[in-house]
Amino acid sequence: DGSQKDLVNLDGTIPVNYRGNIYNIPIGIFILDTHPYNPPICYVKPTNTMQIKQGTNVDANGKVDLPYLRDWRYPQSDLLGLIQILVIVFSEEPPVFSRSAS
Amino acid sequence: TNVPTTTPSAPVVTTE
Repeated sequence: DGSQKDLVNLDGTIPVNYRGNIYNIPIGIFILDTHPYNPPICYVKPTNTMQIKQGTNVDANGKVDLPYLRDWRYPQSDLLGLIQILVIVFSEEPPVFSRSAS
Repeated sequence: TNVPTTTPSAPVVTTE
């Protein structure tokens, strides 16, 4: 309805093991004022040397879509569970890549 | 306070 709110935003990286290397994937988690009864909004936040890899769970804007978010149920669903699932999902399909200089 | 931070990193893709 066009209303605006200040949301708590968790900003940071999560450790992802991809092909034997650990990468710190930058993400942002926006926690709604109805938390924990509604899911947070999650984004991948590429640095200026990275590009978003649109895929199964991430759209071209970096917004994350997961069954865990769509089927969010308090108290079974929580932020720690979300982050654990992001680590697993992103280790199979990294959502960002670094552009190499070559 | 000194909060430990990690540097964002991602797999490299070579651009042809």
